[in-house]
Amino acid sequence: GEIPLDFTIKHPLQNTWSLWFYDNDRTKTWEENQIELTTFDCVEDFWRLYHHIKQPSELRQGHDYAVFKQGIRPMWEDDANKMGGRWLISLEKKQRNSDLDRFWLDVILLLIGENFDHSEEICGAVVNVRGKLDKIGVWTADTSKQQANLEIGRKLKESLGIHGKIGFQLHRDTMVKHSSATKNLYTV
Amino acid sequence: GTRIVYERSYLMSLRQSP
Repeated sequence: GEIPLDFTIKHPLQNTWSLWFYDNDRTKTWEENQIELTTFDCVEDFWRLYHHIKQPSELRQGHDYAVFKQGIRPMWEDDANKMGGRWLISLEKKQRNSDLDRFWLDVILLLIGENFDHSEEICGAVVNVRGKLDKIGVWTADTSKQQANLEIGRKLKESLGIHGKIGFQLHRDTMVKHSSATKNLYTV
Repeated sequence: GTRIVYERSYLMSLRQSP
């Protein structure tokens, strides 16, 4: 039968993205546990990767995935993140089976599809699988760009269908306090 | 400049591409 034209070509992405995995091996340092698994620069390679790996809900607690623009490490210390922050979406344990995986996929699709007006401010996204609260963070480069960060937050809420408020935290505040005690610079 | 933008629905439609 006929193959749709869209299935015969590769669709390039605006950016090349890296998938990272945080291993949580107690014998290693935090940095050593951050593993850059692979990169992808077209839609087809993203889907091939996505279908190959476990969903966040299947990961053991203490593990993370991160999807960041190539060259940006998923850590505060990276030059691209030093002046930045994150929109934080917290999920209760009961949401692990209903919302975690679809929120994570929708966040990645927003990122790689450049669906924010201010996509240039996006560094990447992280999903933390934890005991009490799972977290998804969308990291941006410059906390002083109010309009850009607010646009990103509103787009996230709208696309994921989140009804409650979400907050934006500076990395330098999160560094010194646990995320639940960190003040929000912005809220939408 | 120009930017390559894909909406969610289009990305999802390519999910089953061989």
